[in-house]
Amino acid sequence: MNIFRLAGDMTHLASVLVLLLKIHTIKSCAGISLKTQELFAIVFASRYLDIFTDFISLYNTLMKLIFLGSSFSIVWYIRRHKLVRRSYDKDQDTFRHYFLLLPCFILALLINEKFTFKEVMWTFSLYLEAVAILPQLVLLQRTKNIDNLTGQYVFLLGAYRGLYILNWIYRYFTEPHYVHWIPWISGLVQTLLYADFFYYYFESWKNNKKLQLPA
Amino acid sequence: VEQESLKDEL
Repeated sequence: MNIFRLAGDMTHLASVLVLLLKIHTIKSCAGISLKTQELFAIVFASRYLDIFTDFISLYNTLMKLIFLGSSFSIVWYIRRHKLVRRSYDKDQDTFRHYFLLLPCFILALLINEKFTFKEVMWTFSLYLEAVAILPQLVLLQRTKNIDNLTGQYVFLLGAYRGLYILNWIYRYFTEPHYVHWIPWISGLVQTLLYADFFYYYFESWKNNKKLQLPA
Repeated sequence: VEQESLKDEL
């Protein structure tokens, strides 16, 4: 494992911890899109089907369990916890996220590296992860006061994707036959979706102002 | 091996 990959995984882990901190400690999910969180739960459930069949490393299994457990508990918190659900911006979080599922699934059926159940589900999870942030970005645009934790959460998610691209570049030059167009292109699309957010995040940081996205 | 090498990522 190279440094970019490890840093990517750690920023991903940090993003989850920041979100759990906000939800569990402050008992608030204001500014957080349930739609995006549900998509992430589906992403991990369909990607980690191999968790009990293929052992890669203890690190790999543990991280998979963490991402599965955290994504489903976040969805549970926002839907079921009586205090947290009260802070949920339901009227603002209107992105029709179910409409992303079918196109991603059809694309996975058509474009994949191997036509097997596990492989198609894995590819589906890549396509879905690429667009899963969209409801969250739309919600951010509508939020007047983006709190620091929400801003940091989205920043860490974007950083994780950027670091994964550096990891792929590194692996491409250090490992023989390391060519994977499907995750690369969907990963690139996913990272580009954060470009706009990053711009305003750094602007607000530079000028020491509160983060606000233009509608 | 080539096909599976990406499955070590998360």
